[in-house]
Amino acid sequence: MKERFVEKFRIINENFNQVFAELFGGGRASLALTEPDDVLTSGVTIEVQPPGKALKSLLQLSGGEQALVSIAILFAILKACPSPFCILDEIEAALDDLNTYRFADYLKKFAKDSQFVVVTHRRGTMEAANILYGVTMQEQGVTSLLSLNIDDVEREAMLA
Amino acid sequence: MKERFVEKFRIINENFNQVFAELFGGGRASLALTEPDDVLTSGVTIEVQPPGKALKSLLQLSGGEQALVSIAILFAILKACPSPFCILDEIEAALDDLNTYRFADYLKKFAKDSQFVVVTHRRGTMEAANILYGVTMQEQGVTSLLSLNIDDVEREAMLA
Amino acid sequence: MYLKSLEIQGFKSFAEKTNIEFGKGITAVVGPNGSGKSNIADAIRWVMGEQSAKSLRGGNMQDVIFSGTQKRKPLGFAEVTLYIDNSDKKLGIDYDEVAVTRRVFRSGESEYFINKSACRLKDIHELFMDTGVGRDGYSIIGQGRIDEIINSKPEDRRQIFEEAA
Amino acid sequence: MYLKSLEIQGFKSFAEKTNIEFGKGITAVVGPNGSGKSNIADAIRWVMGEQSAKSLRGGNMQDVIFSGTQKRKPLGFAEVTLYIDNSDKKLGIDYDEVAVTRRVFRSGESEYFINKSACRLKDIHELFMDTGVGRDGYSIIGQGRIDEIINSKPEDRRQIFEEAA
Ligand SMILES: Nc1ncnc2c1ncn2[C@@H]1O[C@H](COP(=O)(O)OP(=O)(O)OP(=O)(O)O)[C@@H](O)[C@H]1O
Ligand SMILES: Nc1ncnc2c1ncn2[C@@H]1O[C@H](COP(=O)(O)OP(=O)(O)OP(=O)(O)O)[C@@H](O)[C@H]1O
Ligand SMILES: [Mg+2]
Ligand SMILES: [Mg+2]
Repeated sequence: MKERFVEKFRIINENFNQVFAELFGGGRASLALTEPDDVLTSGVTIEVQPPGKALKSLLQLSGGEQALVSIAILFAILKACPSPFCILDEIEAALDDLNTYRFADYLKKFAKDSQFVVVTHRRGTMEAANILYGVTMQEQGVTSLLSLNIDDVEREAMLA
Repeated sequence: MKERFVEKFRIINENFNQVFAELFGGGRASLALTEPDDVLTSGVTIEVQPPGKALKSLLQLSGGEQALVSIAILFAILKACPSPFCILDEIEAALDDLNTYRFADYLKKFAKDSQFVVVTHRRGTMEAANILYGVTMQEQGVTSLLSLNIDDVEREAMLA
Repeated sequence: MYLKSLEIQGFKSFAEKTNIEFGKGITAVVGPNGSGKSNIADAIRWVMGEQSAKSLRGGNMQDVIFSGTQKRKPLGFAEVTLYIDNSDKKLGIDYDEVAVTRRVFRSGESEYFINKSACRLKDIHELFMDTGVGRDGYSIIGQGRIDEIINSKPEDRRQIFEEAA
Repeated sequence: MYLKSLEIQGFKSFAEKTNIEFGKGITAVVGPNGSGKSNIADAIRWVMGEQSAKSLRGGNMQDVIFSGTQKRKPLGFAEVTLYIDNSDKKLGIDYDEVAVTRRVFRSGESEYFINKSACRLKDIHELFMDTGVGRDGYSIIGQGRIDEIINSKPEDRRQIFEEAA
C-alpha cells in the first residue's frame, strides 16, 4: 500500500508539472508530501510558478489561475489512473476565452481514454463535444431534453 | 435607530420582490427578520419562488439561480439607498447568456444613480459599458492598461 | 467500460420519464440557469450509491423526489437507471451490459437493482469499487467544487490522491 | 460624488505607474486570467482604508507591494491615489475634488494623505463614513463573494442590511 501510494504520487507529480506548463503556456508546478516519512497520513502541498512570474502562494493567484491549477491536478491524476468516465459540472466557469479553449483541447486529448459528460455555458467546451444536449423547462419547473447541434445553441440562447 | 432600520428593511423587502420578478421574469420573493421583536440583533431569512416552481429553500436553487437572487438583493438595497459608486468583480460569472443580458440591462438602469466599475469576461456586460479598459501582461508579471472599444475585445480574446 | 445511457423519472425536476444517450467521447449538456443540468449530474451520483443528502443539495433523501410545480402534484417516488457497457468486464460481474437502478419512495423506503434483480446498497458500492470511478474521487466534480482542491488544507487534500492510488 | 480616476504604482502587479480614468456611468475592465483586473478592485478597497490583509488576498500588509518578476526586482513601496469628484460635498470636506492617497513601505511604515496633506488612517475612515460607500457593505463585491449573502446564516446576513440603514 505504501509503495503503491508513493509511486503513484511521483507519477501524478510529474504529470502535474507537464500539464501545468501546457495549460499555462510555460512555468512549473509541483506537489509535495508534508510528512514524507509518514506517507499514509501526510498532507499534500501545492507550489506553482506561472510563466514569467515569481513563485506564488496559492492565495495570491487570481480566480481563473486557481481554477486552472485545479484542472491541471485533475488531468494529472487522470493521466496516471484513467477513470472510465468523468462528470464535470461547469469546472471552467472562471476561465477566460483563451484558457477555455486550452481546457477544451485537453478534454479532447483525454477523451481517447475516458468518457466525459460536461455541463457547460462556454462555447469553447461546447465546440469540443461529440454530442450536445439542451435542457429546457418549456413547462415551468419540469426538465425536458432535446438533442442539439452547435448552431442551435446560438439560436437557443437568444430564444430562451 | 430602530425605526430607521425597520423602515429601510421594509422598503428593501418591497424592492427585492419587484427586482426578483423582473430578473426571473416572474415569481415572488421576500426577506424576513428571524426575531421581529429584537430588531437590533435579529437575523435575516430569504424566501423565493421562481416563476412556475414551488416555494424553494435556497439550497435547492441552481448555481445560477442563487447568484441571481444575490444580485436581486444587491439591486434592492441600491434602490433603497443608492451608493455613489459600486465595484463589482465578476458577479455574473454563474449566469447563462440570457440572464447576463437581463443583469446588464439592470446595470444600465441603475447607472443613472450610481457609478459602476465592473470586472467581467461576459459579452452582455461589456456591451452595457460606456468605457472599456483591457488589462494585459505584455511584459509577463506586469499589468498594463489600454483603452478598448467592444470590437477590440473580440480580436483581443483571440490574440491573447 | 463506459456509460451508454441514463433513464430518469421522478428525480428532482424530471417529472416525466427521460432518457439520455451518452457518446463514447464528450457529451455536453447546455441550457438556461435552473433548467436541470446539475440535476443530471446528481442523478448519476445518486444511482451510484450516494448516501449524503447534503452532497445532493437536499435536506433529506426524499428531497430528490419530484416535489411538484404550480400545475403538477408531487410524485410518489424517484427512479434512476444507469446503463453501462461492461464488455471489458471492468465491473466485477459477467455481463456485457449492466443496468444499475435505484428507487426511493416518499415513505423513505429504498430499492436497488442490478440488471433488474433486487440487491442492497452495499452491492452497488462493491460493484464500483476498484474501477476508478467513485462518488468521492475525481470522477464526479459538482458545480462550484473545482476550487476545493486549492482551498482545502494540506491534510484534507489527501483523499483525492488516495482515491487514485 | 463619483470616482474620477485611480493612480496605482508599485501595488501588486502594477510595477509601472498606471492611471485609470472612470466614466460617470459603467466602466468595464476586461482581460485574460491573472492579468490584474481584481488587483484594481483591491487597490480601491486598500486606498479606502482596508485593514485586513486576508480580504486583500495576502498574508500581511506588505504583500501588496510589487514583489518582482523573473526580469524585475521587487519594489520598495506601493502607492495608490483615488481622485473623487466632490462637487455635491457628500464627503464631509469643503473641496470640489478630493484626492485620497495611501502608501506602504517594505519596513511596514504607512502614510496617508487627503489632498496631499498627511493624515491618519482614522481620517480616511471618517471621510467615507455616512456616504453609503463602505469597504464592508454592498459597494465593493470581490470575486467569488456574491454567493456569501445566500450561503451565510441568517444572523450573519444582518451586516449588509445594517450598512444600508
Ligand atoms: N505583490 C504582488 N507583486 C506582484 N504580482 C502580484 C502581487 N500580488 C498579486 N500579484 C499577481 O497578480 C496576479 C493576479 O491578478 P488578479 O487577481 O488581478 O487577476 P485577474 O485579472 O483578476 O484574473 P481572473 O480573471 O483570473 O480573476 C497574480 O498572478 C499574482 O501573481
Ligand atoms: N425534488 C425536486 N422537485 C422539483 N424540482 C426540483 C427538485 N429538486 C430541485 N429541483 C429544481 O431543479 C432546479 C435546479 O436545477 P439545476 O441545479 O440542475 O439547474 P442547472 O441547470 O444546473 O442551472 P445552473 O446553470 O444555474 O447551474 C431548481 O430550480 C430546483 O427548484
Ligand atoms: Mg448547475
Ligand atoms: Mg479576478
